[in-house]
Amino acid sequence: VTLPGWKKNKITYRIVNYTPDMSKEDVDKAIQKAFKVWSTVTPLIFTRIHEGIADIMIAFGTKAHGHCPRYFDGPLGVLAHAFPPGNGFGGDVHFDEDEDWTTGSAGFNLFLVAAHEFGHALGLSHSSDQTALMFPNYAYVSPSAFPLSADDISGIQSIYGSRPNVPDKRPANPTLPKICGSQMTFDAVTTLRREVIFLKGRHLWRVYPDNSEVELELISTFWPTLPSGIQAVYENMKDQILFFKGNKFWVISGHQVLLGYPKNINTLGFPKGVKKIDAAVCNKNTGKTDFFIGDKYWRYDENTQSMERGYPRQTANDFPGINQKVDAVFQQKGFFYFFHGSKQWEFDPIAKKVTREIKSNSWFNC
Amino acid sequence: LPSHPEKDRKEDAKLVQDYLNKFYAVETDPNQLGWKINAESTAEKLRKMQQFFGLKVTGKPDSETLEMMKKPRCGVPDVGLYG
Repeated sequence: VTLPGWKKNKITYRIVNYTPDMSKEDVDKAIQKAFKVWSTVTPLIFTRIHEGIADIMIAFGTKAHGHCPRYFDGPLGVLAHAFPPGNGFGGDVHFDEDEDWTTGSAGFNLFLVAAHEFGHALGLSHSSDQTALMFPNYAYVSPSAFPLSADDISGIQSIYGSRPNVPDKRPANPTLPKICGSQMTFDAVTTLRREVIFLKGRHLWRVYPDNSEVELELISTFWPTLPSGIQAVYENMKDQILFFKGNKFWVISGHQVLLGYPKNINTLGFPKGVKKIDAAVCNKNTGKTDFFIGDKYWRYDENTQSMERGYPRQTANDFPGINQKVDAVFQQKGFFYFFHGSKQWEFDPIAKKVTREIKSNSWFNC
Repeated sequence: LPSHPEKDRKEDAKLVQDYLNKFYAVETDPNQLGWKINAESTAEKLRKMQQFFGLKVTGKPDSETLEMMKKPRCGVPDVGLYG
C-alpha cells in the first residue's frame, strides 16, 4: 500500500477521452462499475465530473502519450498503468489504446483492467496473490463475480477503513438483532476454516471459538451478489462454502462466487418437489453432507458428487432427540449442533445421542 | 518456419532486460517523482520476479519465467514505491 492514500473520502474522476473499440455508454458503465468495486468495501464515494481537473483523470493513449513519464508498447504487453494518490499525475489512469477493449471475455475486459488500475489510483501496489485483483497479470473472470479477494479488501481497508454500516432504507428489520436476546434464532450456521459463521437476515457473525472473538458484518460486505435471508449453508471438503435460498444455491471460494452460480438445487439430485433446504452440514469424517428438509434428511456423497440411495429418511430415526424442524446445523470438534428457534442440541454422531440442550446463542459469551 | 536459435536467444535476452528494467528495477525517492535506477544485478532482479510470481527461484531466464514475462499485464512496477 502507499499511505496515506487520498486524505478524503469523496473522490472525483473524469473520462478524458474514449476508445473506438466500445460505445461511450459501455465505457462509462465499465468505469462506473469498476469504481463501485472499491466503494463497496470502503467509505469512498466516487463522483464523475465532465470538466476541469479531477482527482482521477482517465484517458486512452498509445506509445508515448502526453507528458506521461511511462509509455505503452503496442498490442499486448502492457495494457494500462496508473499513479498513486497525489497531485499532477497522482491518481491518473491510462489505458493502452492499441489493445482491444471489450465488455466480455474477448480482447481485454475494460471493467476488470479499470478496477485493477483504480486500485493503484487509490494507493494499492501489486499483490503476489494470484487470486487477487491486484495481481499484475491480466486474467479474465466473469464480470458478474465479485473480483476482490481477501487480500485486496484487507489492503484497501488498511488505507481507508471498511464501509460504514449505511442505514438501509429498506423497511425490513431496521434494528440490529440482539445477539444475546433470549429469543435469538439463526437462519443458517456453518464453519469456515477455524471460524463459525452465523447468518440471520442481512447480517453474519464471525465467531472464533478459540478466543470467543465475535465480529458482526453485512453479508454483502463479503459477498455483495448474495441475497439476504440465506436458509442453509455448509463448508465442503474443498475449502468452499455453499449457500442455499429457495431452490437456488451458490458456491463460494474465498470471496469469489464460482462461475455458473446460482444453480438450481435439483442439479444436486433433489427431486423437483423439493423447493428449499432448511439446513445442511458436511460431516468432515465421512465426506457425506446431510440436507435437512422438514422432518426428513437427504445424504449427499461429496466424493462421488451424488445423492445416496435410500433417502430421504426420517431425521428423528437416525438422529434420536432431534425431533423438530432443523433451522441450522454445523459440525465442531466432531459434534453436530442442531438449531431450532432459540434452542440448540449438541449431538454425538458416534454415540447417536443428544449430549446437551443449550441456548442458540451459547457461542456468543452472552 | 524453423526458429533461429541465436535470434531467439537475443530476443529472449531483450525481453528479460526490458521486463526487469520496467517492473523490477525501479526505486523512487518518495520526495520526488523521478526515477533512480536500482543497481541490483539481473540475476537478483530475476530472482525477485520469480519469487513474486511463485516460480522456481533460479535467477535464470528459464522457459517458465519467459512464459510469465510474455503475459499481458499492468504497467505499474511490482516492487518499490510505484511513484
